[in-house]
Amino acid sequence: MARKFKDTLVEVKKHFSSIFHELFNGGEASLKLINSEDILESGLEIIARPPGKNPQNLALLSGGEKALTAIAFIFALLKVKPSAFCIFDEVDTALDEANVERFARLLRKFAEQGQFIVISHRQGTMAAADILYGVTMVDQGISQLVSVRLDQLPA
Amino acid sequence: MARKFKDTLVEVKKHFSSIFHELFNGGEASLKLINSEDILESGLEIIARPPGKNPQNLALLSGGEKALTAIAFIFALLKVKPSAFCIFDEVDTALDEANVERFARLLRKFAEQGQFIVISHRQGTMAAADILYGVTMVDQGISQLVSVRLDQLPA
Amino acid sequence: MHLKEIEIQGFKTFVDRVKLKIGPGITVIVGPNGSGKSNVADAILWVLGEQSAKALRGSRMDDVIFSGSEKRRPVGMAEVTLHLDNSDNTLPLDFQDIAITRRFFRTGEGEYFINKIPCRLKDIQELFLDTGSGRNGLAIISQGRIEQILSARPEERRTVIEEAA
Amino acid sequence: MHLKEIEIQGFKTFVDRVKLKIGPGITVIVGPNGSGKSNVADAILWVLGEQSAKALRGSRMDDVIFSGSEKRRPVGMAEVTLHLDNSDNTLPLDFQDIAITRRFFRTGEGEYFINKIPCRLKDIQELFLDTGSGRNGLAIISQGRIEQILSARPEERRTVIEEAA
Ligand SMILES: Nc1ncnc2c1ncn2[C@@H]1O[C@H](COP(=O)(O)OP(=O)(O)OP(=O)(O)O)[C@@H](O)[C@H]1O
Ligand SMILES: Nc1ncnc2c1ncn2[C@@H]1O[C@H](COP(=O)(O)OP(=O)(O)OP(=O)(O)O)[C@@H](O)[C@H]1O
Ligand SMILES: [Mg+2]
Ligand SMILES: [Mg+2]
Repeated sequence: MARKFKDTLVEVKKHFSSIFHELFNGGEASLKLINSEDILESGLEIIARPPGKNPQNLALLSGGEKALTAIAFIFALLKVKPSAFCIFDEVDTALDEANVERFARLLRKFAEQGQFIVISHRQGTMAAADILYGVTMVDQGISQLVSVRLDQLPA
Repeated sequence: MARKFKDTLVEVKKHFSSIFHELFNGGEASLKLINSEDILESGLEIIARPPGKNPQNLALLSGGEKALTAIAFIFALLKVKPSAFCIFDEVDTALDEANVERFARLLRKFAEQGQFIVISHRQGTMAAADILYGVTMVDQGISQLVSVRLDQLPA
Repeated sequence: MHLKEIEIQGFKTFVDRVKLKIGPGITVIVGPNGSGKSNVADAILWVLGEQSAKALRGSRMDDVIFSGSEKRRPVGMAEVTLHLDNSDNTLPLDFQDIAITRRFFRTGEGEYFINKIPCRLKDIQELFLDTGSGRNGLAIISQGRIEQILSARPEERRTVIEEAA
Repeated sequence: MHLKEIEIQGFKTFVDRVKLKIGPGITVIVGPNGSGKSNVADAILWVLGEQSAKALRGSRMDDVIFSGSEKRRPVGMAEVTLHLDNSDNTLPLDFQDIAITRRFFRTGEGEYFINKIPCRLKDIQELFLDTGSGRNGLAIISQGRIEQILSARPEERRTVIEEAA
């Protein structure tokens, strides 16, 4: 029981570290048991250090850095326990354009192993779509679906 | 005491209602004392109905509709108790392009009465700037300031 | 196992039936604020067996039934169907194609079907239990959850790893 | 009363001194994730007298002092100065131009000045108490507060109205 948890933690840790490094183009991150003596009960802590910066309290990170770190954590879990399909609802809202690009690139890599349904209003994420659907409300209060051709998107 | 609170509530209510109507291009919103008998203690409830839709539990509103409603509430408070300067840090992240435009338009109106320092990564909000500053990290971990000319912005 | 199509009718703002074909790779859903994008995510959560009204942003279970607009009257039932390809036998059912249907009526009754055969909600929930794709899996990241992930308490974070173990 | 300029040095990522001139109307601050935009908002909150480390995203008060980067060593002091035009006498001080300065040292000592004259933190906090621009006013909406406003409890919302009354 503790064996299985420990193995999973080691796996997630490894992937979290490398995915963080990829998304941040550097830096390092890790997961740490708050009480390493107590594998069965101890809570888990996230340590993250963006490139060029000194290690800091997670709370001091910026909104976008926090979001990108959370995204790295989610992808690490997906790597260890893959899902046939995955739904992301506006996970990229706090990211700047450069980070949206990195997120989209990682998304494309993972999409080779599973389906992703991504809700977003970011250009970079839309550009990664294999299929694009638009939800519209021509009649107020009622949703309709249109499939959008990628070259129809506004700049 | 209760008199002053009641007067302020009536004022905020009136402005919240009209600002909501302006930001949503229709619809209606109001503030309501949960326990109208108890003016001194009762909590305050927000009722919001976007245009064309039926009145609904606030929680059922979309992320963007909630954000826009919160923005209307903030501006209503500012109308009743104006501030010499005001700082908005990424209040527009959940808004779609059309709503960012309406937010920017309202911002410009209020900026005639006071200064606004707005942190944003949205095009529509940047376009409303009288002055634009860019924060950069040429040396990792160290912030520098540049003033940006509005015509230098990427599309 | 992969998704083939999602059919939604009477569910929240999708009063008229829509069909979303889901292919391999990345499907991106775009649209204005309040148009119904997150409602699609809610529909998927719901058909997989979500029982918490709060997780669907409602306060009661019938909040998922289209409650009318200025120009359209409310309806009495919400229905969502998920079509899946199970040729790799990920789901513990002896079918190549699987259709999961959930209905809910204003009267409070719910109906559940697997390939048109009536079943219990439990049967649908248990179908996905081991796949990671169930609503307990980390497969569905709702709007606003990203902010919560980093501010979660260390114990909650541990639970996430336990579920993946 | 209006802001004229903000000077920041040694505060979080602004180890080298920067001066932000603030004009009338709208000043928009842009930049990549983690570049220091919210740190500017924190600097303003701080110089107005914020005493909660948590409100500044830290866990201790010295978290506001530049703690070094890969290529730069930490420094021993953070300093922020706010230059204001008070010709309309909004602030209860008999000066046309007012400069508010706050310093904090790693040793734990803080220094406060109004127009270069040493004062207590309390004097700075009370200066803004009635203007709505103080850190208690609704004038500063931090990153992430919009989401909290609508999910606030009815009692908290009432408090906001009471403060405006
Ligand atoms: N049962 C219902 N009947 C009718 N309308 C409903 C029902 N439940 C929710 N809605 C409406 O659905 C809308 C929210 O839709 P949704 O959350 O999918 O928007 P969204 O496209 O995700 O927007 P955003 O980009 O702002 O997140 C709200 O306006 C809400 O009033
Ligand atoms: N005392 C300190 N010394 C050095 N760096 C610090 C200190 N306090 C905070 N930081 C760094 O400042 C950065 C956060 O800056 P800030 O929150 O201003 O970013 P931002 O521009 O608002 O980004 P976003 O667009 O993502 O919100 C973090 O990388 C954090 O590590
Ligand atoms: Mg949404
Ligand atoms: Mg920020």
